[in-house]
Amino acid sequence: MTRIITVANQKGGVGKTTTVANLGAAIAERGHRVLLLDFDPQAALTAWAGLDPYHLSPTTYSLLMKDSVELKDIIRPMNNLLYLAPAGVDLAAVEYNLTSTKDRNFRLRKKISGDRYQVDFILIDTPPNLGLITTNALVASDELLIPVQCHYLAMRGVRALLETVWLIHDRFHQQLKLLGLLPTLFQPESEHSREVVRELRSVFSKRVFNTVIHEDEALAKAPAVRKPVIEYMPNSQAAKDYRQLAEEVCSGGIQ
Amino acid sequence: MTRIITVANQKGGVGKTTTVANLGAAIAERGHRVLLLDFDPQAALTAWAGLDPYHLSPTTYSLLMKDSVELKDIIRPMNNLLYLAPAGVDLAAVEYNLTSTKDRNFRLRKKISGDRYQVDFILIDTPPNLGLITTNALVASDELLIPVQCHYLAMRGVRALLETVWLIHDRFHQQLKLLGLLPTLFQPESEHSREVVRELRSVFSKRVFNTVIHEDEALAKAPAVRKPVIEYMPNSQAAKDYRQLAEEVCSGGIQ
Ligand SMILES: Nc1ncnc2c1ncn2[C@@H]1O[C@H](COP(=O)(O)OP(=O)(O)OP(=O)(O)O)[C@@H](O)[C@H]1O
Ligand SMILES: Nc1ncnc2c1ncn2[C@@H]1O[C@H](COP(=O)(O)OP(=O)(O)OP(=O)(O)O)[C@@H](O)[C@H]1O
Ligand SMILES: [Mg+2]
Ligand SMILES: [Mg+2]
Repeated sequence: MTRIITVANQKGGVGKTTTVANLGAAIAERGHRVLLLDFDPQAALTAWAGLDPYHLSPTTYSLLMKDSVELKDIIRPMNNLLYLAPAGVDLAAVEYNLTSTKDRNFRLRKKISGDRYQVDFILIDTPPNLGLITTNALVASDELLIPVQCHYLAMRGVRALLETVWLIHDRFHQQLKLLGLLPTLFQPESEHSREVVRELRSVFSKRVFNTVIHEDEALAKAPAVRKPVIEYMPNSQAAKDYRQLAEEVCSGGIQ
Repeated sequence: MTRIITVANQKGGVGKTTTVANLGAAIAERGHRVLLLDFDPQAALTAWAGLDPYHLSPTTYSLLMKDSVELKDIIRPMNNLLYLAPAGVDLAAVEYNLTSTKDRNFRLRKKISGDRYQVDFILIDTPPNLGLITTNALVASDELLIPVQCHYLAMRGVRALLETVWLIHDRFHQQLKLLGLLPTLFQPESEHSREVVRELRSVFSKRVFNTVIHEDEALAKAPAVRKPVIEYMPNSQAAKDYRQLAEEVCSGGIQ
């Protein structure tokens, strides 16, 4: 049974794209077939894969807008067991174009429920807001993973995010589960960083992954060489962290 | 003559809110009257000032939605020469509520053009997207300041941002000028960070501020103590950087 996981947080720059790319690669390394869905108009994941979001077609935009386009029409192989459904820059127009469409919140769900049997995991990258694109991703998913930067400003947004998620859960999709909160950009030598993780664990306890993603320059550089960090710098702290996260996720979530 | 500066970048987490709060405070320290406008539904700037975006009224939302609400009705003093027009969480509904309003791109401009005489600078914080809220800010502004994190993923988004800005410039507001690109979260010991700044200067040359904002934990901690960094840690690298930026901005931009 395919597990569909949305990675979301309206706070910007907390490691959503970085987590989809690197967790996806680490899960594929364990032998699972993984599809990465780029649902962010910035198309960072698509660029990371070496594709040009300005001249691509069909993309996740076509998947949402055109009834005739199926998921299998837009999937591209990235490497062994890893696939990508790329975004185009036109994705930014979705919110406006679907305003008066009745099933606007269910467009993605209708498209990906059928093809589940082909992959083991689908990971969805989302933009830094809780608009129609992110709602579509959540309504189409089984689970939600929330990266949280180990900074005060990132922490304060979590409650607002969870409130919105429960609204979506109650109105559109009662099966949606919170897979967990993932501390990111952790700086072990920083008291502030350690304090944020302590606060997250005390407020959200079992909902916080045991794995913490350390700040590691390898993650900032990996997109420039179009590789996940487990290929680019296999012995780095970041590679270790994402492999550990893949183990936690594959064993069914936080123990 | 009041200078209205929007701080924008659809890439998340690059230091937009941090720049509005700390540049604003540094300009006020030089003796200018400064109004900070929180136009981000995350209301990080409003929370930084110690206000509760869930129970505030009127806010910048009312300014956009209600013809009877004027800028002077929502301004609150923060400290000597520094004022804030706070955001409410309802700001997230603006995009949807104004979809079929004819003057939806000019709502803010109509409200702030009259009151200019009361302050020397207006700095506008925006969300990490290029939707209606950011368009309103740009159409109401004289100048645009773009913070760019010194990472590959942040750099690739600048071209897309400038394309959108020139569209807005040509269609709605020919007087809008690019004040400059501000390198942020700079890590001097990182070759990748130095490479990004070199690349920015070679591609955008005179458009890049001489000032570079270094990564400094004081900036991550300052929001938690509800102070700008020039008050919280006046001798920090970050305080020095934002004071230097204030000097560059006050002397009319990049020399
Ligand atoms: N653990 C880490 N260590 C160092 N750099 C990181 C780490 N995680 C992410 N980064 C870098 O930080 C920046 C922000 O990460 P990323 O773009 O993945 O966040 P995001 O949440 O997807 O941002 P957006 O909100 O714009 O979509 C990127 O330049 C990325 O390369
Ligand atoms: N120079 C810096 N050094 C260290 N931390 C910084 C620096 N600038 C910003 N920060 C921290 O990095 C995070 C991102 O900054 P900030 O929230 O200002 O970015 P933003 O562009 O406004 O994000 P968003 O896209 O979510 O609105 C915050 O936690 C902030 O405290
Ligand atoms: Mg992203
Ligand atoms: Mg912000």
